[in-house]
Amino acid sequence: TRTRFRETFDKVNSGFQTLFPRLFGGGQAHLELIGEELLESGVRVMARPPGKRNSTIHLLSGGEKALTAVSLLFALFELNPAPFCLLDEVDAPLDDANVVRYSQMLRALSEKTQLIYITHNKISMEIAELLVGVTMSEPGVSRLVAVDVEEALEMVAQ
Amino acid sequence: TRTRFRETFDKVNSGFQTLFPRLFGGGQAHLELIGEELLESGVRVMARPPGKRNSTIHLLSGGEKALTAVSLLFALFELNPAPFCLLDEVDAPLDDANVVRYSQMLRALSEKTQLIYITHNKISMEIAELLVGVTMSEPGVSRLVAVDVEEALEMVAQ
Amino acid sequence: MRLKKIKLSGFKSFVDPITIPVSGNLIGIVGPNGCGKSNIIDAVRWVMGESSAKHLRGDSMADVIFSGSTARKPVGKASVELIFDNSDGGVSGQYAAYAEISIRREAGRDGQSDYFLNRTRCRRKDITDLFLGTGLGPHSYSILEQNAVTRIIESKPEELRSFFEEAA
Amino acid sequence: MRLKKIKLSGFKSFVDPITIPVSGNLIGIVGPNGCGKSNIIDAVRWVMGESSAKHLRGDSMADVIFSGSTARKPVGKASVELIFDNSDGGVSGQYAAYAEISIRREAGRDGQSDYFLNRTRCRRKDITDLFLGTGLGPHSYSILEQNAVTRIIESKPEELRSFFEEAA
Ligand SMILES: Nc1ncnc2c1ncn2[C@@H]1O[C@H](COP(=O)(O)OP(=O)(O)OP(=O)(O)O)[C@@H](O)[C@H]1O
Ligand SMILES: Nc1ncnc2c1ncn2[C@@H]1O[C@H](COP(=O)(O)OP(=O)(O)OP(=O)(O)O)[C@@H](O)[C@H]1O
Ligand SMILES: [Mg+2]
Ligand SMILES: [Mg+2]
Repeated sequence: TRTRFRETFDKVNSGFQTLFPRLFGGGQAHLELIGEELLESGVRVMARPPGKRNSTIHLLSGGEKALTAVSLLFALFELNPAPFCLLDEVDAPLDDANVVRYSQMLRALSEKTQLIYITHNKISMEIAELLVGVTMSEPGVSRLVAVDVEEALEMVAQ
Repeated sequence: TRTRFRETFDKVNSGFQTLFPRLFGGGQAHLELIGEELLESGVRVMARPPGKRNSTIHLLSGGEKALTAVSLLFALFELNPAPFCLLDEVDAPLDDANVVRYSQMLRALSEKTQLIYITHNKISMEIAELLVGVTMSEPGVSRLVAVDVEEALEMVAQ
Repeated sequence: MRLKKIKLSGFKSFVDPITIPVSGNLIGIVGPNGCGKSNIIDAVRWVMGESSAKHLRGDSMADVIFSGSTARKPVGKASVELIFDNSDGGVSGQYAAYAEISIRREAGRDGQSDYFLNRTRCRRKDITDLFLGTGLGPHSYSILEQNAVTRIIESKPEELRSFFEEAA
Repeated sequence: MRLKKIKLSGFKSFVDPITIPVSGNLIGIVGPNGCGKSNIIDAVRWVMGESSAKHLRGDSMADVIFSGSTARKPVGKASVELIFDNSDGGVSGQYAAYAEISIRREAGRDGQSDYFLNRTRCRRKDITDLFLGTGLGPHSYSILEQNAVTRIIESKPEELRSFFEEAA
């Protein structure tokens, strides 16, 4: 229905506008509706990292696009916040400075939400309260090993 | 033409079968033609990492799919080997063990080919003969800095 | 409603029964390429009622059953169980009073799936009903799979709109 | 035929003239997200004759010209030059004898591009002809862009076939 979509759009837009500068350490972003008829409008992402003057996201870098998408995905999550959230290698294209801000956001989110996240990134590993190691010492068969951070850095490097 | 496609297919298939086990440290892969008519056949990738018994690539992990694709892309490159090759973050989804084998292949390829590769990965940075650092100390404006490996690890971490 | 344990047996590369203890609020899963981390995510989607093989990286629903390795034969069925701590009463309906809630799915190669709620057989609908209003479900934004980011980046305006409509 | 230098001016985020020295055979390019690394790859494709804005992440060909930052105004044109060491005679045709070969492309916001071979104006065709038989070109497998790997993984059998036909 028209009102329902408008409400959803406004909430997600508001969340996106808040989360983007937190993840980028600045800059601004918002969502736009394209088209006259609300029930048929497309949604376009407008995002501007700190110091830059682009408008659409096409020209942004791989890491900038990924972090923009993460801001939007977290805003969509907050629409209907579940008690836990599973994240699979969301930090893969990010450089260390961006991973630091991203992991700070994970810490903040984890006050209300249980976060289970898969990562290859050492910085993301360091904020974990629990690290679950998965290995395949027997080829093709997964098993678990308990790990602390130093061991994990060791194991990922084999 | 039918002969030309068949020749191309056979050469790439042969390269792919050689490169895959070198990048994975084992396992096997090959290409298959699907369909009766050579001029309309599709090409399917069959790849089996060491110790595993899958056949198609759908169930493979993110990193396994990426490394399989790299083997195929290098085989396609070798069809018509240019004097230089530009690689943009090809190692991004790979864990350290895979990056080590990938970087060994880069070293081998660099005997005949000039390789210019973009990376965020410390292991890939270590094999470089020259490291070109790109920064944006002034927002939105790119400039170069000369770097040695320790500096690069420093700079990427800011 | 907190997740306490994830149990897998015969599911993809987790052929041997395994219990993943999920304690605390910030749990990192680590390991080399191809060792099974994303398979755990697939297991959670599957036990919540995922019915499309494509969303589990398979061609058919039987692809989630361990299909063998160089040293092991394939097995005949897959089972995944999620155990929740419901002492805060997050779940509505007839299960609101339980301190612990378990959902389980078991499937054989014939494509049939059996669902269990607190060890009692139930329909798939009972599982999905349990999650209504909790924000959970196989397609909710509580699961960001390995290509979630690319799907958003590459979507056209009409596709992005449909993500909003799903989320609403 | 070795690459010796890449010169950029006004191209995307490289507003100030810059020379990238390309010596040796294993050159790593590093830096934080969004600092301009992939823009260098776009520059090489562009000077080799790329005519599709989509392959340069733009909506129009004018998108490659520096469009301003919070502190700087946009500029009116972009220029990219590649300087090759041809002492091994890798290039065929009339330029085979030159020890050094330079190709350059310059474009303004009107969409017009000028091409130069060893500082002499030429047609785009002269640039693409130069590369015939060398395995180089904006769409050859000598340039693996940031989503080359995903394109291969996600391609259907018919699409994968077309990659082969391009490469042949
Ligand atoms: N039904 C099955 N039986 C046996 N093995 C399977 C089955 N389904 C998937 N696998 C195996 O599981 C592996 C993929 O695991 P997964 O995707 O969880 O890896 P990952 O740990 O996420 O790795 P990455 O870090 O590369 O993303 C593949 O090698 C695949 O062959
Ligand atoms: N015409 C232009 N004028 C000014 N800036 C531009 C222009 N085109 C692109 N940019 C900027 O260049 C940046 C992208 O650079 P690039 O893709 O090279 O980053 P990168 O170093 O590859 O980063 P990553 O590691 O995230 O892939 C964007 O922030 C974009 O705004
Ligand atoms: Mg994975
Ligand atoms: Mg890039």
